[in-house]
Amino acid sequence: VAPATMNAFELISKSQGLNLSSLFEK
Amino acid sequence: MGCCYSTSKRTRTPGYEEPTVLASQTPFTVSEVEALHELYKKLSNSIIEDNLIHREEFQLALFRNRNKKNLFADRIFDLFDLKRNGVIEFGEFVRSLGLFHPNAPLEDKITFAFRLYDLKQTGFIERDELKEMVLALLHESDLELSDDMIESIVDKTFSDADINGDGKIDQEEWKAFVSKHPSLIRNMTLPYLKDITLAFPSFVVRTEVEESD
Repeated sequence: VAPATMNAFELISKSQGLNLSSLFEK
Repeated sequence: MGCCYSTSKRTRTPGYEEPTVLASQTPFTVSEVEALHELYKKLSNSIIEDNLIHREEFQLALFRNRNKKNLFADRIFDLFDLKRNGVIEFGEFVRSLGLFHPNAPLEDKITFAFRLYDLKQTGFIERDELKEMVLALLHESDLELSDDMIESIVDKTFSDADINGDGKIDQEEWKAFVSKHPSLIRNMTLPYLKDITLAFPSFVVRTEVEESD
Protein backbone atom coordinates (compact mmCIF):
# COMPACT_ATOMS: atom_id res chain seq x y z
CA VAL A 1 0.00 0.00 0.00
CA ALA A 2 1.42 3.39 -0.95
CA PRO A 3 2.06 5.42 2.22
CA ALA A 4 0.07 8.39 0.95
CA THR A 5 -3.05 6.27 0.74
CA MET A 6 -2.60 4.62 4.13
CA ASN A 7 -5.19 5.36 6.73
CA ALA A 8 -3.46 5.97 10.06
CA PHE A 9 -6.26 4.32 12.02
CA GLU A 10 -6.12 1.31 9.70
CA LEU A 11 -2.44 0.95 10.54
CA ILE A 12 -3.08 1.31 14.26
CA SER A 13 -5.88 -1.26 14.23
CA LYS A 14 -3.34 -3.90 13.22
CA SER A 15 -1.51 -3.65 16.54
CA GLN A 16 -1.04 -6.96 18.30
CA GLY A 17 -2.13 -5.20 21.47
CA LEU A 18 -5.58 -4.77 19.98
CA ASN A 19 -5.93 -8.39 18.98
CA LEU A 20 -7.75 -9.88 21.96
CA SER A 21 -8.19 -13.25 20.29
CA SER A 22 -4.81 -14.13 21.83
CA LEU A 23 -6.54 -14.23 25.22
CA PHE A 24 -8.35 -17.38 24.15
CA GLU A 25 -5.34 -19.30 22.93
CA LYS A 26 -4.54 -22.25 25.10
CA MET B 1 -21.14 -25.44 57.62
CA GLY B 2 -19.27 -27.73 55.27
CA CYS B 3 -22.07 -27.76 52.76
CA CYS B 4 -22.16 -23.98 52.50
CA TYR B 5 -18.44 -23.54 51.99
CA SER B 6 -18.39 -26.09 49.20
CA THR B 7 -21.00 -24.25 47.15
CA SER B 8 -20.01 -20.66 47.90
CA LYS B 9 -16.32 -21.00 47.20
CA ARG B 10 -16.43 -18.96 43.98
CA THR B 11 -18.58 -16.22 45.47
CA ARG B 12 -15.85 -15.39 47.98
CA THR B 13 -13.44 -14.52 45.17
CA PRO B 14 -12.89 -10.75 45.11
CA GLY B 15 -14.84 -9.14 42.29
CA TYR B 16 -16.82 -12.30 41.53
CA GLU B 17 -20.34 -11.59 40.31
CA GLU B 18 -23.18 -14.00 39.68
CA PRO B 19 -23.35 -15.30 36.11
CA THR B 20 -27.10 -14.71 36.00
CA VAL B 21 -26.57 -11.02 36.76
CA LEU B 22 -23.75 -10.67 34.24
CA ALA B 23 -25.73 -12.52 31.58
CA SER B 24 -28.63 -10.11 32.07
CA GLN B 25 -26.35 -7.13 31.46
CA THR B 26 -24.29 -8.45 28.53
CA PRO B 27 -24.82 -10.35 25.25
CA PHE B 28 -23.63 -13.56 26.98
CA THR B 29 -25.81 -16.43 28.15
CA VAL B 30 -25.34 -17.83 31.66
CA SER B 31 -23.40 -20.80 30.24
CA GLU B 32 -21.15 -18.47 28.32
CA VAL B 33 -20.44 -16.43 31.45
CA GLU B 34 -19.59 -19.67 33.25
CA ALA B 35 -17.22 -20.60 30.44
CA LEU B 36 -15.65 -17.13 30.63
CA HIS B 37 -15.09 -17.76 34.32
CA GLU B 38 -12.98 -20.77 33.39
CA LEU B 39 -10.88 -18.59 31.11
CA TYR B 40 -10.77 -15.85 33.76
CA LYS B 41 -9.48 -18.27 36.41
CA LYS B 42 -6.67 -19.30 34.09
CA LEU B 43 -5.66 -15.73 33.21
CA SER B 44 -6.04 -14.35 36.72
CA ASN B 45 -3.79 -16.95 38.32
CA SER B 46 -1.05 -17.11 35.71
CA ILE B 47 1.46 -15.05 37.74
CA ILE B 48 -0.19 -13.99 41.01
CA GLU B 49 -2.68 -16.50 42.37
CA ASP B 50 -5.35 -14.09 43.56
CA ASN B 51 -8.16 -14.48 40.99
CA LEU B 52 -7.59 -10.96 39.71
CA ILE B 53 -6.06 -10.06 36.36
CA HIS B 54 -3.01 -7.88 36.86
CA ARG B 55 -1.46 -5.89 34.01
CA GLU B 56 1.43 -8.34 33.68
CA GLU B 57 -1.00 -11.26 33.44
CA PHE B 58 -2.89 -9.45 30.71
CA GLN B 59 0.38 -8.83 28.83
CA LEU B 60 1.38 -12.45 29.29
CA ALA B 61 -1.91 -13.66 27.81
CA LEU B 62 -1.68 -11.30 24.84
CA PHE B 63 1.99 -11.60 24.00
CA ARG B 64 3.26 -14.71 25.84
CA ASN B 65 5.56 -12.20 27.53
CA ARG B 66 4.75 -10.57 30.87
CA ASN B 67 7.15 -7.68 30.33
CA LYS B 68 6.19 -6.65 26.82
CA LYS B 69 5.11 -3.01 26.83
CA ASN B 70 2.46 -2.05 24.31
CA LEU B 71 0.55 1.22 24.25
CA PHE B 72 -2.64 -0.36 22.92
CA ALA B 73 -2.65 -3.30 25.33
CA ASP B 74 -2.20 -0.78 28.15
CA ARG B 75 -5.17 1.24 26.90
CA ILE B 76 -7.33 -1.89 26.67
CA PHE B 77 -6.32 -2.89 30.20
CA ASP B 78 -7.16 0.58 31.53
CA LEU B 79 -10.57 0.55 29.84
CA PHE B 80 -11.36 -2.96 31.14
CA ASP B 81 -10.34 -1.85 34.64
CA LEU B 82 -13.61 0.00 35.16
CA LYS B 83 -13.00 0.63 38.87
CA ARG B 84 -9.48 1.84 38.11
CA ASN B 85 -7.96 -0.14 40.93
CA GLY B 86 -5.15 -1.65 38.89
CA VAL B 87 -6.74 -5.06 38.29
CA ILE B 88 -9.46 -6.48 36.07
CA GLU B 89 -12.10 -8.16 38.20
CA PHE B 90 -14.35 -10.91 36.84
CA GLY B 91 -17.39 -8.65 36.37
CA GLU B 92 -15.25 -6.06 34.59
CA PHE B 93 -13.79 -8.79 32.37
CA VAL B 94 -17.20 -10.08 31.30
CA ARG B 95 -18.79 -6.64 30.82
CA SER B 96 -15.83 -5.39 28.78
CA LEU B 97 -15.58 -8.54 26.66
CA GLY B 98 -19.30 -8.21 26.04
CA LEU B 99 -18.50 -5.23 23.81
CA PHE B 100 -16.47 -7.59 21.62
CA HIS B 101 -19.35 -10.06 21.24
CA PRO B 102 -20.67 -10.33 17.65
CA ASN B 103 -24.13 -9.39 18.95
CA ALA B 104 -23.03 -6.28 20.89
CA PRO B 105 -24.42 -2.98 19.55
CA LEU B 106 -22.23 -1.42 16.86
CA GLU B 107 -22.60 1.94 18.57
CA ASP B 108 -20.94 0.56 21.72
CA LYS B 109 -18.02 -0.83 19.72
CA ILE B 110 -17.50 2.53 17.99
CA THR B 111 -17.59 4.37 21.33
CA PHE B 112 -15.12 1.92 22.92
CA ALA B 113 -12.68 2.37 20.02
CA PHE B 114 -12.98 6.16 20.37
CA ARG B 115 -12.17 5.98 24.09
CA LEU B 116 -9.27 3.67 23.30
CA TYR B 117 -7.71 6.18 20.92
CA ASP B 118 -8.49 9.23 23.08
CA LEU B 119 -5.21 8.66 24.93
CA LYS B 120 -5.39 11.76 27.13
CA GLN B 121 -9.11 11.24 27.75
CA THR B 122 -10.05 14.76 26.68
CA GLY B 123 -13.14 13.67 24.78
CA PHE B 124 -11.34 14.16 21.47
CA ILE B 125 -8.73 12.34 19.42
CA GLU B 126 -6.05 14.92 18.78
CA ARG B 127 -3.40 14.99 16.07
CA ASP B 128 -0.49 14.39 18.47
CA GLU B 129 -2.33 11.35 19.88
CA LEU B 130 -2.81 9.95 16.39
CA LYS B 131 0.88 10.43 15.59
CA GLU B 132 1.88 8.85 18.92
CA MET B 133 -0.23 5.78 18.09
CA VAL B 134 1.21 5.49 14.57
CA LEU B 135 4.73 5.67 16.03
CA ALA B 136 3.83 3.00 18.60
CA LEU B 137 2.47 0.73 15.87
CA LEU B 138 5.59 1.20 13.74
CA HIS B 139 7.75 0.48 16.76
CA GLU B 140 6.11 -2.91 17.27
CA SER B 141 6.10 -3.86 13.57
CA ASP B 142 8.74 -4.28 10.92
CA LEU B 143 7.32 -1.41 8.93
CA GLU B 144 9.74 1.47 8.49
CA LEU B 145 8.54 4.86 7.33
CA SER B 146 10.31 8.19 7.15
CA ASP B 147 9.09 10.99 9.37
CA ASP B 148 7.83 12.83 6.28
CA MET B 149 5.73 9.81 5.31
CA ILE B 150 4.35 9.50 8.83
CA GLU B 151 3.45 13.19 8.85
CA SER B 152 1.72 12.86 5.52
CA ILE B 153 -0.29 9.78 6.61
CA VAL B 154 -1.35 11.50 9.83
CA ASP B 155 -2.22 14.73 8.00
CA LYS B 156 -4.27 12.94 5.36
CA THR B 157 -6.16 10.80 7.89
CA PHE B 158 -6.76 13.74 10.15
CA SER B 159 -8.09 15.98 7.38
CA ASP B 160 -10.42 13.16 6.25
CA ALA B 161 -11.78 12.59 9.75
CA ASP B 162 -11.79 16.11 11.19
CA ILE B 163 -14.83 17.29 9.24
CA ASN B 164 -15.24 20.68 10.95
CA GLY B 165 -11.51 21.38 10.80
CA ASP B 166 -11.11 22.33 14.46
CA GLY B 167 -7.94 20.27 14.84
CA LYS B 168 -9.48 17.40 16.78
CA ILE B 169 -11.75 14.44 16.08
CA ASP B 170 -14.90 14.36 18.17
CA GLN B 171 -17.24 11.41 18.71
CA GLU B 172 -19.60 12.37 15.87
CA GLU B 173 -16.73 12.78 13.44
CA TRP B 174 -15.31 9.43 14.58
CA LYS B 175 -18.67 7.75 14.02
CA ALA B 176 -18.89 9.18 10.51
CA PHE B 177 -15.31 8.15 9.77
CA VAL B 178 -15.92 4.57 10.95
CA SER B 179 -19.06 4.32 8.84
CA LYS B 180 -16.89 5.17 5.81
CA HIS B 181 -14.18 2.73 6.95
CA PRO B 182 -15.92 -0.13 8.81
CA SER B 183 -12.73 -2.20 8.84
CA LEU B 184 -11.43 0.16 11.53
CA ILE B 185 -13.51 -1.62 14.14
CA ARG B 186 -13.09 -5.15 12.81
CA ASN B 187 -10.94 -5.97 15.83
CA MET B 188 -13.81 -4.91 18.09
CA THR B 189 -15.58 -8.18 17.25
CA LEU B 190 -14.32 -11.56 18.42
CA PRO B 191 -16.30 -14.31 16.64
CA TYR B 192 -14.70 -16.71 19.11
CA LEU B 193 -16.97 -15.39 21.86
CA LYS B 194 -19.90 -17.17 20.23
CA ASP B 195 -18.13 -20.48 20.76
CA ILE B 196 -16.77 -19.82 24.21
CA THR B 197 -18.66 -22.72 25.78
CA LEU B 198 -17.03 -25.11 23.31
CA ALA B 199 -13.57 -23.80 24.15
CA PHE B 200 -14.08 -23.93 27.92
CA PRO B 201 -16.68 -26.64 28.48
CA SER B 202 -15.50 -27.93 31.86
CA PHE B 203 -17.75 -25.76 33.98
CA VAL B 204 -20.75 -26.38 31.76
CA VAL B 205 -20.24 -30.13 32.17
CA ARG B 206 -19.81 -29.74 35.93
CA THR B 207 -22.97 -27.63 36.16
CA GLU B 208 -24.95 -30.28 34.37
CA VAL B 209 -23.65 -32.91 36.80
CA GLU B 210 -24.51 -30.74 39.81
CA GLU B 211 -27.97 -30.01 38.43
CA SER B 212 -28.69 -33.70 37.79
CA ASP B 213 -27.64 -34.42 41.35
